[in-house]
Amino acid sequence: FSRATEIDAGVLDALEEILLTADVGVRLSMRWMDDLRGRLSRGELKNAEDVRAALRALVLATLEAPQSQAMDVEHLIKSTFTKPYVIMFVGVNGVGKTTTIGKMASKLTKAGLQVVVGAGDTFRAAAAEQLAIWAERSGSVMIRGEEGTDPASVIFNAISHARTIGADVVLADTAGRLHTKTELMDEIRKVKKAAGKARDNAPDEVWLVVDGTTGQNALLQAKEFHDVLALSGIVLTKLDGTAKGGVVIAIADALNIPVRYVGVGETVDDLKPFVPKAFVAALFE
Amino acid sequence: IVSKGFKNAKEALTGRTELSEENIAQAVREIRVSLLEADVEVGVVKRFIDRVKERAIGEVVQTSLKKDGKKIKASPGEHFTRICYEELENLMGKEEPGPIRYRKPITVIMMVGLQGVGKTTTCGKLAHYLLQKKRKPMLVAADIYRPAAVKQLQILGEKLGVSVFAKDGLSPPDLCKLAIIEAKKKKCDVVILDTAGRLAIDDALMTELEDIKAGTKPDNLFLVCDAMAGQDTVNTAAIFNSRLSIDGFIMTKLDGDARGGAALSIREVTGKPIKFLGLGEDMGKLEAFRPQGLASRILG
Ligand SMILES: Nc1nc2c(ncn2[C@@H]2O[C@H](COP(=O)(O)OP(=O)(O)OP(=O)(O)O)[C@@H](O)[C@H]2O)c(=O)[nH]1
Ligand SMILES: Nc1nc2c(ncn2[C@@H]2O[C@H](COP(=O)(O)OP(=O)(O)OP(=O)(O)O)[C@@H](O)[C@H]2O)c(=O)[nH]1
Ligand SMILES: [Mg+2]
Ligand SMILES: [Mg+2]
Repeated sequence: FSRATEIDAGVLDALEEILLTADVGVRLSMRWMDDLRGRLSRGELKNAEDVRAALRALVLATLEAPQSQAMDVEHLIKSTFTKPYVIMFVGVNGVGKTTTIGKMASKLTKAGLQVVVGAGDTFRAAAAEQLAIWAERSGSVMIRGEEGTDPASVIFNAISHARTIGADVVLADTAGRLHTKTELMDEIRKVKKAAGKARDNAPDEVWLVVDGTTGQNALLQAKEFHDVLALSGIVLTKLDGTAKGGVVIAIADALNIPVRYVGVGETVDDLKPFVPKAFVAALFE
Repeated sequence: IVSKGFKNAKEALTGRTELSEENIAQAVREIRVSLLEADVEVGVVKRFIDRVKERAIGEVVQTSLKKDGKKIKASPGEHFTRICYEELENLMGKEEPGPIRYRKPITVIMMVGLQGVGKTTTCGKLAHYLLQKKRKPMLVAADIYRPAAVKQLQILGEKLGVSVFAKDGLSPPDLCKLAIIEAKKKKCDVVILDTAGRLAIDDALMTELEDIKAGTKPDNLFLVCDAMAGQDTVNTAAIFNSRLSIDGFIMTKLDGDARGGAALSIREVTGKPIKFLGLGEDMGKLEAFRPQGLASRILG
């Protein structure tokens, strides 16, 4: 009988290592290991296979729970009464916001929608020039301001212009910002407010872009941005690399925010809808 | 600076008169959780904990050998904390007596790393740093892929009053070789090569870096890493190091609350030194690495 418990310990350690190296985080991993250990000792799980299957089920359930609130963005846009549908992209520096907007604009244009992109990053060197290239690639209209202009007014103008021309979607780019910087979080709150002034109840979505190589800090990012803006989704980028992006599991568990899309490269077609089952399979392979 | 993880570890040892196997085990569990939350890599944490345990238990044996009743001066909690800090500082390595290796007539700095970590911004910061050291740097826009990457570097150069070399139609290795010739003509004494972000597993792009290195013989090949990077960063750093033999690395975005455990992991796994720390988006926000500050941040 002690031989069986020896096997159990080895299996649990191996599974915990998978979670930890995938950036799921030590606290959530320990909580799940305790749960599995309890079920093993009560005989609810009989062997290694049971344990593995039980863990996969836990991870899948965690990722699927928030998904029920999320729907296909194209469908949401096409069925909305309040045009334009406004999606705001936020996140810390360098995660892939601008590139994701370029990919999204292209996807929506190919689906027959008219897209306006707002160059809400009025701070960083060549931010507007970078977005302009993506706007051109995707056949979308770009609204920008002068460097150093207040980003809230750029996004206000982008939405107003979209209303004038009857565009279907506005994708609002914003400058990268660390969530610990109070004045920058105040600024992003103002950008959201300005969207609401340009069109009642805008934005319809606020998406936090998370770099797939990020560790536990992503959970702190999500908490802070969610507090300030009420996030409706996450885009997980750079999953074409070797990092697993497991921190979105911790975010789903703590905040119930769904992952909407996954970035898998630097070209215009490298944006895929998030599929929990596929993500879990990749995590455990 | 003592965070929850450390507080819990010390609490496990409060009221004890000496370190024993059981109370060390509890303290070590708290430290393990704290280091993993700080994004230190799993294997690095395991080896660190083993060393701390060995020292802590070894010292228990030592004091119990003192038959004259002389015990350790510090409380077990403080003693354990000191062991952790010392082991961590050993791991971080000493302050770099450089941090840049200069060469006549021209010093070459080559910046590499994954996408979005802060290479271009740090190139600008290095130019600023070199200007303050009375050098004449030139920035080289060798990222020909990312939309407006060249423009981004040109704007930084313009703001700093530093010349930027850019040229359409050349491959990055050829562009960099030409830049050095141009720098010599302009009497610049340092050349900073900004390269495109890339995945360590992208063989073609990693080969491109090897070609740039072969053609420019940099004295300073720096891997730029994001302080918020997680567990996998150790793997990518190992590949960059094995293919390019980096001279050191630069940690960016330390002005946030990322604990920066990746720094420790990369240091242990590559054996290469941390050269600079990036502490903000402005050009002045770069500091030469000093181990003390980072140790307490990672341990929490
Ligand atoms: N491999 C890979 N690279 C990506 C992905 N998404 C974005 N990138 C790259 O990441 C880098 C940063 O992308 P940006 O779009 O500029 O990121 P950002 O969040 O807008 O950056 P800031 O505005 O400076 O905060 C670029 O080199 C992109 O090509 C992805 O899914 N995979
Ligand atoms: N807060 C903070 N932001 C930084 C720091 N270093 C760079 N950034 C920001 O991080 C983002 C990405 O910086 P880049 O210099 O474009 O990064 P990169 O590595 O050149 O990106 P690619 O060329 O696309 O691979 C920008 O928004 C920078 O302003 C830092 O130390 N602190
Ligand atoms: Mg951007
Ligand atoms: Mg760059």
